[in-house]
Amino acid sequence: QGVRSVCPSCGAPTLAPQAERALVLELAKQQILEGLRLTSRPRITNPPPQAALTRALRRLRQESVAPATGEEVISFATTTDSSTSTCSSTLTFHLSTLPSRHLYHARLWLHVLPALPGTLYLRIFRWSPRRRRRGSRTLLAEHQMTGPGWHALTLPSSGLRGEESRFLKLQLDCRRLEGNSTNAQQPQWLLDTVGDQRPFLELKIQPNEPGAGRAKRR
Amino acid sequence: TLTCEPETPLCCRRDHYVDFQELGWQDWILQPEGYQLNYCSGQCPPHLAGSPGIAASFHSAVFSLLKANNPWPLGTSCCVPTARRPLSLLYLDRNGNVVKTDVPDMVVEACGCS
Repeated sequence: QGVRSVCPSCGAPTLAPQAERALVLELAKQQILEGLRLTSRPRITNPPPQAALTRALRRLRQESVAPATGEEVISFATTTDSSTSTCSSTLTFHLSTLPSRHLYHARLWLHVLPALPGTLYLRIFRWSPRRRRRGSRTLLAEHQMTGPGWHALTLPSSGLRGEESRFLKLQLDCRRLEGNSTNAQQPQWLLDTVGDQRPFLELKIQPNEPGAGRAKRR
Repeated sequence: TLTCEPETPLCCRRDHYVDFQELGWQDWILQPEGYQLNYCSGQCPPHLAGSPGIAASFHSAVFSLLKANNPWPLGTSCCVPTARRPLSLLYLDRNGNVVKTDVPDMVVEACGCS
């Protein structure tokens, strides 16, 4: 406008609309990065396939009865060294910050293909490369699975904490269940590791209460 | 609360909608598509001091204090947020994990005079 209007708060000349818009966008970037406690926007090197993402989010929306407080993380298995003839696989998850002590819910989602023979008895181990002996493993959970499709396997959140490594390795070991005994011969079991139905980990983390640590120490 | 119009000199809420596409951040922020970046601006003359833009009781308490002590208070009253709400974000972190988190006090809903 002809007459330069002034800012009603501080009396300085107001900005031209474009300049104000550019300032607002910069403010928005700062505010979001601060809110997410990031120093810069993440550079996504290997985004999950859109279909896998959509499927995982749809599953979680169906599953989550009450809105979780704090943070929820979905981490897709990036590598497995599964020999497709058996179902002993190692799933690797890249977690920016391995779940802190505030982790309170963990589930491993596996998609079992229709070729599943009868009931599967599955054991899930956490593989830790940093123990005294070369790579030792800790049993996390045992599950029985009958029928193909998605299975959400609960893991003890205490078993996933600690260690500053950014990688979490889970080893799967399964047997076919016949009567009450397990058949030593490993059944044919294919895991979809690269497609839309690759395994993923679902974690829920309590918000870091400011000063909570101090209260606990006191 | 008062939403700012161009000629509003008094304390009000200035609304700006920011689309993440405009920031070039739609590749890592999955949900929502944008958010309201509002801020407070405008004057707070003495008779508005303490008017939080919503309830009057606090305003009347401050007003009577002002009258009781001195007609021309030395301090100034500022136009500040009086109500804010969190923003729920779904985004990809640097390892391609999907993170859903609630950022507290992200959206200014009401402005008032301190």
